[in-house]
Amino acid sequence: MKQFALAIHGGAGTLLPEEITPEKQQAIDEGLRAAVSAGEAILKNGGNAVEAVKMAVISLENCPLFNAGKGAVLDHEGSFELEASIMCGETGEAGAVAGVRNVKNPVALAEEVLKDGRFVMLHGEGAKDFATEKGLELVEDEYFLTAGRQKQWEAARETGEMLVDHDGERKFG
Amino acid sequence: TVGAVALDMDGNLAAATSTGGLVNKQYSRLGDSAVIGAGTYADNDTCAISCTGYGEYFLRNVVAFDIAARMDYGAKSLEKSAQEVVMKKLVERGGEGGIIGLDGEGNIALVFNSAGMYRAWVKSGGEIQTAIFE
Repeated sequence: MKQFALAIHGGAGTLLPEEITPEKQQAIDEGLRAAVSAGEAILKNGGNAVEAVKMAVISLENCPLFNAGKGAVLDHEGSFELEASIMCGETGEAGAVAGVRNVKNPVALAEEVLKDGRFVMLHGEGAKDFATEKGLELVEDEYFLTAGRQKQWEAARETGEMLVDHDGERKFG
Repeated sequence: TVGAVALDMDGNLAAATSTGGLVNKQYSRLGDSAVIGAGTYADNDTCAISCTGYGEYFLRNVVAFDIAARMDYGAKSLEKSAQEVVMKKLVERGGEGGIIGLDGEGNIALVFNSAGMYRAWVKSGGEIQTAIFE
């Protein structure tokens, strides 16, 4: 019998059990399950692995609990510079975007780069132009902003240090 | 950071990663998530990997490809290769974070040296499972 499998992550960090409320744990669990279901739906119907990982990651990008797409962390200027990549194990084709702004789903843009085939990696304004050409959805910075990330950003700005997204109090110099 | 690895019914693997990076990052700093071989890698002959953690260490140590290379050149399992890289080499070099991995037989690796990693997985015919801490 043909089999399939899918795994996802929503980030790693030094957050400790006592720092996650039962409500937040429940919300995270739901967000993770929704993402696995999105990928599993593709695989169950004989869809390919690239489509499955793209749909699972889009689900996570659209969930404000995780640091990607909506709910992404803020950079020093208070805006959102996003990165994503995707790779096909069958053909070795890959697509990646870095430092890209206002693209709602960066992983979908990375897949467009993979499908286009001329490049592996695009960054910055050029990557955004490519997104426009491919008809991907662009959104204002406000779309990505959440109260929790705003608070994290203000705390990090005070110390002038960078912070991994899932960190309670830990900061990296 | 978020990511996914998948094995489809034709036996093909794929990996994807997406992130907003580090809070308060400056100078348009980039991490490993957009770098093939560091934060994301997929090769039907070895594995699909997506990484999360403090990106600078995953870049310097080319983590995703290193795991695949140990399977390819060292004939090690996905789990053993991931444990060597994430729990030994990365820790020795100060790197914090984790990986999700999948091989062509459907073996899943969920390995992290940080306090926790948000993760979930499913296999054909099985139930979805989720976890945050060990």
